[in-house]
Amino acid sequence: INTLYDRAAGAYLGLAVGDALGATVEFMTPREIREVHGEHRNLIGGGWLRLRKGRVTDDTEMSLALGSSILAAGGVDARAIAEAFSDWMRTKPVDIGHTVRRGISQYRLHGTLEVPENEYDAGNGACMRCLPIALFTLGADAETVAEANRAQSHVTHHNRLADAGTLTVIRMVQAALLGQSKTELRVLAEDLVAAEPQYRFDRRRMENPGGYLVETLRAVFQALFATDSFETALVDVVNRGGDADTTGAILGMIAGALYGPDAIPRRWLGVLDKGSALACVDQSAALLRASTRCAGG
Amino acid sequence: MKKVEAIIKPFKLDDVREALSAAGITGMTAIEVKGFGRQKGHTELYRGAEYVVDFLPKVKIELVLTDDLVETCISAITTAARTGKIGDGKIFVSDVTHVVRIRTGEENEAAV
Amino acid sequence: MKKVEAIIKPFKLDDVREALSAAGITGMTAIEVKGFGRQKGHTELYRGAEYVVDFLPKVKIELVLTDDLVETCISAITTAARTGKIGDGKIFVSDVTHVVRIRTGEENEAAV
Amino acid sequence: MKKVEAIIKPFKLDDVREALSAAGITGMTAIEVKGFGRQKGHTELYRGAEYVVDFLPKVKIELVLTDDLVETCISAITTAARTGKIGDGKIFVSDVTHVVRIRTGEENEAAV
Ligand SMILES: Nc1ncnc2c1ncn2[C@@H]1O[C@H](COP(=O)(O)OP(=O)(O)O)[C@@H](O)[C@H]1O
Ligand SMILES: Nc1ncnc2c1ncn2[C@@H]1O[C@H](COP(=O)(O)OP(=O)(O)O)[C@@H](O)[C@H]1O
Ligand SMILES: Nc1ncnc2c1ncn2[C@@H]1O[C@H](COP(=O)(O)OP(=O)(O)O)[C@@H](O)[C@H]1O
Ligand SMILES: [Mg+2]
Ligand SMILES: [Mg+2]
Repeated sequence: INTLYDRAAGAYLGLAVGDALGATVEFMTPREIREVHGEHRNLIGGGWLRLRKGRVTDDTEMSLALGSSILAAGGVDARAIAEAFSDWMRTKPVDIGHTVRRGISQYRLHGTLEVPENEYDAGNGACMRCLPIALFTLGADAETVAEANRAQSHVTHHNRLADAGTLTVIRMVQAALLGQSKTELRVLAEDLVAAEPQYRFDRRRMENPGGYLVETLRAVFQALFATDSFETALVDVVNRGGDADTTGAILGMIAGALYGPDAIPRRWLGVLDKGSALACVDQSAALLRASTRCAGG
Repeated sequence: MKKVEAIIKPFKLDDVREALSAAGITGMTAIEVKGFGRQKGHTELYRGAEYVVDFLPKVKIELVLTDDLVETCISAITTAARTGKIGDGKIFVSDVTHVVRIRTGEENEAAV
Repeated sequence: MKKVEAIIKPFKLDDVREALSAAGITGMTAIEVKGFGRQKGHTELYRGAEYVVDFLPKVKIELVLTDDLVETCISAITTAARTGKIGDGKIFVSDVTHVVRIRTGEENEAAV
Repeated sequence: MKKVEAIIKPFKLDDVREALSAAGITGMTAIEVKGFGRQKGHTELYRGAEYVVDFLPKVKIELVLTDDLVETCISAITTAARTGKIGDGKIFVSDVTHVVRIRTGEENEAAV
């Protein structure tokens, strides 16, 4: 039976695996994916970033940067987070989104810890890296979780719609960590739709989702609720193309917590970059140990 | 928004790009151009004879930026591109009224 | 009057020219440039080793137009140049205070 | 300050530079460009077959000047570049808000 620590490792490995799997087909349409790969179902690298197989992208790297800033600072601190993101950007990462780059640049030049609220910040760049918040604030009250999410998101993305979507993903991960079922996760997704109707996902199949968080989560929720295993969920979502490494990463963190680490295909874990995998598993445990639920508070 | 154009010596392009990247500025467009100014042209061998070509190859970089980044941009370019010898080049700043990112339709601050 | 500059993928030049011509816009100047941005450069083989060249060839078109044609121009370029993949390019609009047609001396609206 | 851009026929570059130099204007930047306009493209022979290339090679010169030199600059270019045949080119004037000479840090009027 999966312990809390197993599920946390599952979530973090799921994130990394989803990122690496989706990266191969990022920016491709479903038809292009079929023409080149048939059904894409293995960690083969390549893609527009020409990755060696098993390599992760900014989705996993920013999560690790956020998590290590929380552990070093002993809490969710916007300045420590901004500094960690800036250090990460200095390593010349394999990819970095425009909105993330602008936010970090504002921090470097003016010390800005929260970018101004902006209709253009509804991209998925803050959601893709939210797993450390889900782990560290497990057991905390709703307002603390929401505030921690805002602190990390607003370093680069300040948008009410995106905040709501990211908060729901955090809640879904936390519910799954605590052993709740897919049915209960569905309730959380429906709560989001009730509060923000744009997020509804019961109409047309979302294919080729863009970076707009509404489209990203539509693909994630459709794939999650249409399948019954980690592997079928991930294969479903990445073959929809579009921002596939990010839909893969977000679905991977939810499904990894839900189905547990043993549900992640051996053949994927075997190819996943060893350094990243180790960092993910270590950090999942460290963040849990420091969380409200485990450390008390 | 502003457009910053800089005419620089070609071998300085990498140094200038590094200096700009420290401020998070990585998007730009570069063009090979011929510079005429106080720096004299070079001599070239052509069919065995040496003759003076009175222009020098330069690189022109164009960056469109939000207003708050312009000062940083100018000092990064100036520091990185300067050798102190004639012909180091010039920087021109002008206004841009509208920017569009073709791929997404994003506009202005969100497009640069 | 306005100047519209667009950085586009080189293979898109004909499509963009057709779209503009359908909107009655046929005069422009095109320049081969090097683009730096989020899109990755290409790999080249040099002395047996593979390395990444970090710019991409782009084409920059420049069109000077009367103000009333700018919106049409922007949407024609955007629609024709977009592939949805990273690196599609950008459009910049700026003011032009004076235009002269060299052949005739005609000015401003009569010169474009 | 102003930026004067002129698209001219390539063989006219030396004449234009002389005319400008006679007016005391010697600093400028030149770029090889492709012109599309009313002047028809040329035919080229390729693998034995003749085909029409619909652009024409042009040269674009860019000069940044103090406002008082702009009129002189325009008439020097126009007089020197004109042949009276279609395709002689165009001149565009726009505002420049800030200029820096990289070598010395001099600004604006002292930088051009
Ligand atoms: N008025 C100008 N307008 C546009 N470009 C210019 C102008 N003057 C100089 N340049 C460009 O700047 C370069 C350097 O100018 P130059 O006079 O040789 O050296 P310096 O600026 O160091 O005195 C030239 O090669 C040319 O490309
Ligand atoms: N700030 C900028 N100023 C001028 N040109 C730019 C700027 N940013 C990008 N470009 C040009 O736009 C092209 C596409 O940008 P890129 O970031 O690769 O893609 P996208 O806009 O699709 O995300 C670049 O190759 C470059 O020519
Ligand atoms: N609207 C425009 N914007 C920018 N450049 C232009 C424009 N129209 C023409 N040009 C440039 O001017 C050149 C001459 O234009 P063209 O129409 O052929 O001749 P003319 O100006 O003598 O009637 C073109 O080859 C092109 O480089
Ligand atoms: Mg990524
Ligand atoms: Mg992505």
